Amino acid sequence: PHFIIELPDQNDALCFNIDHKPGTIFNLVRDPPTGIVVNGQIIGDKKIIPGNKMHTYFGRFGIVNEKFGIRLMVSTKEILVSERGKHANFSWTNNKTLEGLNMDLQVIKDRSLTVTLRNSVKFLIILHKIWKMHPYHQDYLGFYTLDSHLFSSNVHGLLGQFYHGVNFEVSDLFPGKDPDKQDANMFVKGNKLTVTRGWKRDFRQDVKNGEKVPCWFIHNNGTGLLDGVHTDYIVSGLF
Amino acid sequence: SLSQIEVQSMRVDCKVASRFAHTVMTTKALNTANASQEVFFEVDLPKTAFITNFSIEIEGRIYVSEVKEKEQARQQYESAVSSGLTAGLVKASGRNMETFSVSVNIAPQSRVTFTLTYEELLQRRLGSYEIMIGVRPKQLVQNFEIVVDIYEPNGIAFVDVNGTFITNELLPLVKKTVTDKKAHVYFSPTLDQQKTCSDCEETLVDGDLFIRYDVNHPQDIGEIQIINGYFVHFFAPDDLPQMPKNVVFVIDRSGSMEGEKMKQTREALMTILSELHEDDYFGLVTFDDTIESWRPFLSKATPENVTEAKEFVKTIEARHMTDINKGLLFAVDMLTTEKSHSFPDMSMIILLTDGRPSSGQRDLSKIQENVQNAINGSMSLFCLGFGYDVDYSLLDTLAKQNDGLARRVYEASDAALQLQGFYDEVATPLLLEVNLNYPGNAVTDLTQSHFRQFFKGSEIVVAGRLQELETNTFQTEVSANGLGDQFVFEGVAIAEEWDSVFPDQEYIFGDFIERLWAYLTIQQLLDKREKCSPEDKENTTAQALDLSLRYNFVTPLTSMVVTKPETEDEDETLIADKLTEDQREDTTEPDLSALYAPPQKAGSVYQVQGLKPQNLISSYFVDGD
Repeated sequence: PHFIIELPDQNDALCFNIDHKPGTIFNLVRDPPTGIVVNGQIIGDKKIIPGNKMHTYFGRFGIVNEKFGIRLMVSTKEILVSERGKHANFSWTNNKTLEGLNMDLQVIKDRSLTVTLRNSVKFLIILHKIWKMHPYHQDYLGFYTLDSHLFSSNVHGLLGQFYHGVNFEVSDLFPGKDPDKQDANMFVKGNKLTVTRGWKRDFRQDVKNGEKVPCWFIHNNGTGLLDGVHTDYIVSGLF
Repeated sequence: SLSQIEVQSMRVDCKVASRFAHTVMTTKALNTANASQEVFFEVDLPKTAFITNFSIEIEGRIYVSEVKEKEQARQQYESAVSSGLTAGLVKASGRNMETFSVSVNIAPQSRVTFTLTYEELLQRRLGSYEIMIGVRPKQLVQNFEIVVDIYEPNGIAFVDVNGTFITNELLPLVKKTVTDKKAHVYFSPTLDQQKTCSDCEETLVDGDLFIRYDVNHPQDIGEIQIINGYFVHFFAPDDLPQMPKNVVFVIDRSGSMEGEKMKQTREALMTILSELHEDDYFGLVTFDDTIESWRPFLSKATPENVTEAKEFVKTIEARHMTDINKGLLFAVDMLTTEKSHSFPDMSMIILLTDGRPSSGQRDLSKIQENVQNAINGSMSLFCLGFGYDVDYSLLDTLAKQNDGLARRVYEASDAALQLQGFYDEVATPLLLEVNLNYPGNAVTDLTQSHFRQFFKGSEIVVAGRLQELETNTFQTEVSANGLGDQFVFEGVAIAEEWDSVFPDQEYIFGDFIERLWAYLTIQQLLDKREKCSPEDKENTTAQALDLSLRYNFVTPLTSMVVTKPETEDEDETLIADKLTEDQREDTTEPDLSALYAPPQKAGSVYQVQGLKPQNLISSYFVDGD
């Protein structure tokens, strides 16, 4: 999956990829004071195109709000919700709106799920539907944080650590390994990294083609930008 | 373009899947001089193609193009240029090509890479599809490559390669590999092989490369391909008996036809008359400001009648003014009067003219209205326009309004051959009133699915979207009137396991059928604008524009804004348009466009401190590539 950290006040963005063995579960958000945890499990392509490397995507997300006793499991097939022992099952194939005491859900058929946790956060999960007979690819999910301002200062995780900004500086551009792109030095979190100017796609408006977001790409699974390394964020279960 | 510009590589990469061709032309050049120089990038592309992308890369910095609504691009462009001329980057080139050209100033010892991408749906004519690649590097190229890959799931019948520059020395260098469903053409002459002689610096590689091929055509419902929620249906049964037809040739003999045009018309008619099928009925109508016909009624194409008609053709001389309206109405009347059980069902008019009406009804919209009302869907009108000053848009509209098509006939030595070639395309009708139906609700957003006639060697193409991405089968029904009775074919379209047909060809599983659908839909919407009411025209234009922008096609409704570096402080913006037929007529020197945009500074220093301001919303997200 590709991660994008947009910083509109700087009119810039950071991006990195995390690739690991399909089936691995990563922690994206952990905020002990609010009791919110978001984990995601990655999946691979059906088949690797010869000569290409394996790409991974998120196939399942687990969202927990301990304070309200809410657990949400979102996969490419279904959406399972449990709140204080009550269970409900939603499908991606119908539009559905659920307004609860502590959580609102809105499913847009075959497209997206918006999750609003009362007095805290709002997430958007996008379903990327792939033609079933596609020989290489399969359905996958995207996860977008729409509102994060009520998270505590302790919030962490692969995405959560950036919710309160990040300090960085970028030097002059210079030719990189890839003749089509330019590199620069980035100074961030006490590290000096070689980063590459590129772009990633934001699929919120156009789920099919996305919108290009220019960004500084941090190589090696975000090493140097992330606190620790990406494997530090591996967890044993979705919840 | 200059001796101290070294063209390091030129690569033409063309991928064709199911007749939809995607071509990328990449040229890399180095300025070896010690001073800045202008480097020119000029390529020819088929006029039926839509440009989809263009970029210039100079020393790692890439300038990309952007497709915008034409008027919006024009306004941006005009507001920035207070005076001076502006430049169209695309101009007509020859009969079938357009030239895209741009130049950029390159610093000493600097490299530049130009990349142009265009797409087109290849049309089947006289039993084959043709890929046409303009190849004019103007100088020897270190790494020169043309790579064409064709993927046709129904099987390739044949592939022929030839080129205007393919001499006996170059011919063995064209490598062609054809397997059941794939063809690969590769041409990569070395520097020495490109030279006209061992000590020369001139290149042999200068001209057009043509690749003609055909596929196997199923004789029942045709060939249907389904990928990623879109489908395309090809229908081209060649194995059917020919239908007889009534054809009236309406021949302009006005003064402006005098000389070569009249001579070529007579020559072509002599050949065409010889090739009439004996079951056909035909008539000859000549017009200037008066109308004369060989006979006032249709004649069967017996050898005796054909001989007599040829004698008449020899007597046609140019004179006087042009009354297209009266000439056409006379022909319609002739065909309508004769229509009875003893005559064939299919009737067509072939209009040969060079000129704008100068006598009788001269109001073009009135002529169109009169002809359309008279024909009233009962026959097809084909128009052949002579000369660069022909009012081609009138002929184009007349043809489109009446189920036919228009073609230019270029006034060159082979004009008679052009006329004959056109006639051959429409000489052999096999089916009438062809309908491609998809019962049920599986498909939507269909392109045109009813066709008045189907000619041998051509192909009917219908594309559409599936209601559900998961749909991999749907009902198909084809009905038409053949020589005997009406026939109906029914069948089920089934998505193929493409990976087993074309293993490891990622391109195949992309969006090419969707783009084919968009291309065809745009083309048909643009044609529809010619014949619909003013209210519908607005809606049709909006749909075509929306699709053009969505799929990044440079069509007559959009412009591609090309930014290129110009000076230290300013970049220059140019505009590439799709030529309309009216613009193709204009052979005068094109305008030169220049629009100045603020520079994009590379190498800025970014410093980010503290929290984001409250009024700005950050995004943190994770998604697939």
